[in-house]
Amino acid sequence: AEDTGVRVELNEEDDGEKVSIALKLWVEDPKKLKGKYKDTGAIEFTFDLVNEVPEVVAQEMVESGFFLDCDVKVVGKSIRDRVALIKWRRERTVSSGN
Amino acid sequence: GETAQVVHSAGRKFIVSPVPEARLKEP
Repeated sequence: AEDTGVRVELNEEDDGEKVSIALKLWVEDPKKLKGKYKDTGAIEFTFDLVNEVPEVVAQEMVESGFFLDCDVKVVGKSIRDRVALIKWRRERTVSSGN
Repeated sequence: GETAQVVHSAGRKFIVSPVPEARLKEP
């Protein structure tokens, strides 16, 4: 995935089945953000892999004061990339099991 | 480390925790 300066990792082991999964997001390189970033730490949250949209969660983070509006796209993309990877791994696991 | 909880109006919980230092610069 592209290096956005925002890192998103799994915050629990993926059993390959649960729809809602715990993620952890933190800023690895503040220089890649357009807005001035407050060093608040890592943000833990749960994400519904089926029903939720990464950009909506990013917008909620903006509204909660973690990021500025100008960075909503980069935060959303970072979450989207991680979610895509989780889904890809799951598909690969399922297909290799068949 | 210290943690703080922020609940967005949509009901989502954000928990702020220390950045995992060992994982800051993974290759």
